[in-house]
Amino acid sequence: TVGCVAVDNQGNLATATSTGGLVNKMVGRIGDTPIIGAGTYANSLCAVSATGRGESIMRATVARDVAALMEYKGFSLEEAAAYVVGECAPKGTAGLVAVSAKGEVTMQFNTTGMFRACATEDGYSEIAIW
Amino acid sequence: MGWAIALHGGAGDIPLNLPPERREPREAALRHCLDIGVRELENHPHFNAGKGSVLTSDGTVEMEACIMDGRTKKCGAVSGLTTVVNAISLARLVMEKTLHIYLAFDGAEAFAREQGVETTDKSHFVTSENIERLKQAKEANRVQVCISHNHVIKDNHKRTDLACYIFGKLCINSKIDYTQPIPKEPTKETTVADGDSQIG
Repeated sequence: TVGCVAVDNQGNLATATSTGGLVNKMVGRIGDTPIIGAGTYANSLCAVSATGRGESIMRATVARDVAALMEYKGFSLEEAAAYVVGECAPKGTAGLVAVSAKGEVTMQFNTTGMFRACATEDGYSEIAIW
Repeated sequence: MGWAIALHGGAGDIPLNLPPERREPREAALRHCLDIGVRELENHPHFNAGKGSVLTSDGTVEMEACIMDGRTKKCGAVSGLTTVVNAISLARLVMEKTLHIYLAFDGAEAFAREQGVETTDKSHFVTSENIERLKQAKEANRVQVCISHNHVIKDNHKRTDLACYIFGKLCINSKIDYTQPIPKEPTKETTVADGDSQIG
């Protein structure tokens, strides 16, 4: 799975995720990527793109839960993403990248690694796997 | 406030000793895509999307993608694509050009042709690495676990007991010697490369 989230300097947010799915999946199997709120979600607070084991991500509605924690509990982007990846998705099944309307970035995962990269307007950029 | 972009190429049980020749092209691709965005990730065979998508049990490719605008909550999603070069572009057209959110399989392919997005032959998306990975995954699935001893039953396994035989989870060539007690075999932890998307 590949995904990207972005925010512009007016705070407009967007997310996009794309995948070939799960190796050896049954023909017709659909995973979390195209399911709004599971692998992909954005609203006025944040944009989220998730990756990992689709069935676990769908059960935990990972992407929407990050936004909901910000919306209803006032969590920061970092707190919300850390809670969902750490508590809601079983260990070893999920990772996500997310940005907030304020330009914050978080890249969380409970697997061994996640191919990830980010850059922000102030010049910060990061590329990592583990 | 300021702009920001973050992208991922998949999360999984990525081995810590991933060799440089497999790690470096992925890092270079991430750096390259940081400048361009998600569509370019689909064109890279190192990631499980677009070219480089993993294969179904039939050895075919079925791609899916989704896009969403936070401010308007407009969104588009597609599944079951077999010839569309950039699934994310089609998802965007669903978002912008239809009243719907989600198109799948034949309907999505027909919409792609109607919209004139770039399509290509199905074989374009299949890589040798993913053919090998599917073979591993099928092999991993064919390995049966003996429910009595909780050990992996291999064709050449010699001993088992009545329970295995009754439930049919039996090694094919074994002979049952009812007079002999089954020695307590240490269950060996066998790691079978299951080809699953360890590297995301």
